Amino acid sequence: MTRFSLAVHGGAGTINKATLTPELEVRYHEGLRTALRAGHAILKDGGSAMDAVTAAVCALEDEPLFNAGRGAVFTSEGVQEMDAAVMDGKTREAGAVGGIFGPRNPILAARAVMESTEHVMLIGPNALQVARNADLPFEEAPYFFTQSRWDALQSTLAMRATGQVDDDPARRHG
Amino acid sequence: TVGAVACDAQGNLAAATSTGGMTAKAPGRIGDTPIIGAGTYADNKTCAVSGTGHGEVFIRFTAAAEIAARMRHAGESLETAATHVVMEDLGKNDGSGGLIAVDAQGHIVMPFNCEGMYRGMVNENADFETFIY
Repeated sequence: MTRFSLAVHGGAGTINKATLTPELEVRYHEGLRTALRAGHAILKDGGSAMDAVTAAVCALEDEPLFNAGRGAVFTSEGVQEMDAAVMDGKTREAGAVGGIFGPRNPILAARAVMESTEHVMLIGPNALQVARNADLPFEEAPYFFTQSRWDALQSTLAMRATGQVDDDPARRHG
Repeated sequence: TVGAVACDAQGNLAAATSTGGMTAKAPGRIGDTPIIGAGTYADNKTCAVSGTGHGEVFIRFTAAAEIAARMRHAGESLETAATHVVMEDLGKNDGSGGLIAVDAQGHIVMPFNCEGMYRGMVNENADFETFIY
């Protein structure tokens, strides 16, 4: 049997026992398993590590529970800016995008930078143009909106407005 | 932030990380995710790494590249190198968070120095494991 392995993460943070209901706990486990299944399906057929990690992260970006893609948080100005990167250990090639909004899966935009340009990182309109040239799907704002992230933004802004100290280290986690 | 690292049947490594950043972050703020060597890194000779946490500290301590350097130059195992970076370099310098990493033999480590991290792993035996605390 060929050896391979895959690990995923859905971010780090203070897991609030009060809000982590049994139902939500099941959804988190299921979200992680969906990502593992996406990557495992590729690896077990002899596919590449790059294809496996890309597929796994797409699955996590599609799950609003996690802070990326569809579940991205909001900036202090109430918009979403997404960052992503891939790196191939075989060639040390890498691709990254910063501060973008639009591609359904920012990780695919990062991979397009790696595979269709000579650069490692692109930001701004040209990063989006590379994603369009790669025929990646784009989505409008409602697709990326989640009430819980919007509520988190409002409570953070309210806290700042009152001068309250934001002492939850997890709030600084991506 | 979400991420994945893999070692395929040919022994090649890869890493991928994606994020919405931090709630209420300053417009234009970029964390460690897209910074190669900080939140994302892969090199077949050492490891593939995907991080999540206080991005500014992961960047300043070049967290992912530091793990690879400890393996390459000090001959440390992935476990020793990753644990030191997360618990010492990051943990003692306001760098709360964690990371997942894999080496070319397929060994996976998932150290974190904060309350909890959503993570999972699987290998050729289809042992699917997920952890959220």
